[in-house]
Amino acid sequence: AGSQVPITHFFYRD
Amino acid sequence: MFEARLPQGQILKKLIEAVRELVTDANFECKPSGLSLQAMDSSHVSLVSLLMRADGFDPYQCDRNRTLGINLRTLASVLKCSSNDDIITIRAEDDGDSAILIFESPSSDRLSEFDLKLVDIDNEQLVIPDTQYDAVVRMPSAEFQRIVRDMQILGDSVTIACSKDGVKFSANGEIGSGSVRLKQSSAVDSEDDAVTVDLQQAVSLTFALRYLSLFSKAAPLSPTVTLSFSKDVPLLVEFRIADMGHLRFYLAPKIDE
Repeated sequence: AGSQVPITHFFYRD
Repeated sequence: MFEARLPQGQILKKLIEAVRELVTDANFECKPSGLSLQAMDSSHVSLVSLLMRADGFDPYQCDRNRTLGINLRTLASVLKCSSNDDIITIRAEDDGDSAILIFESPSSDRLSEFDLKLVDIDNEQLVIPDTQYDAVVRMPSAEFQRIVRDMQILGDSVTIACSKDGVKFSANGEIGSGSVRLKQSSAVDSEDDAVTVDLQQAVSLTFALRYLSLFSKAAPLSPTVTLSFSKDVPLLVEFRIADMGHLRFYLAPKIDE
């Protein structure tokens, strides 16, 4: 049910 | 030298039990203001963020910033050697390549010491943007744990819908479908038993139950949990740690294919 988006898509690298 | 003495040692035990299945190795960032940790799970789907402020320790000493890379499975095994009422001290010498854990019985007549080798962890820090959430749900953490466990009977994902009436968890799979609906509490004896929904606008998102189940292992840390939702952004699951900080989990939503 739906595909998983990685968290790095939302939080950017420092 | 870094030295942090935690009178309620079992907080550390509960913390590590809560994250050890999600994260293998983690860097503990030790600063004069306190201790923090940020790590992703190996699939980079979720993020753990821990904060323990210096004033929650007694005493807390940190002369300069230190990064302590620790294997959490090893740490969990060592912490099993402590008793629930032990006072736990974490110590690291300035030039040392290990972290020392000291377990002290309440009467101080038993003292055990473990020297843990530090590990080098290549850990990139992510910046978590400030978010105005569409809905913030507060509920007993045991209730959250129960619902996640119950929904896992049905499938891999759960859809969580927040509205002015309350919050609805629903799942469906090959065997069938089911849902749990929690209404906002009107009158409860204790605030810890209440379900509250602070709603800006109705929102419905789908998440992988596997991760929510791992997050719910933090339930022993706090009687309540806060779930914060916004459309198309990661869910924030927060457990407060007494008066000293928080353990936060972020989980990216699932999107329709």
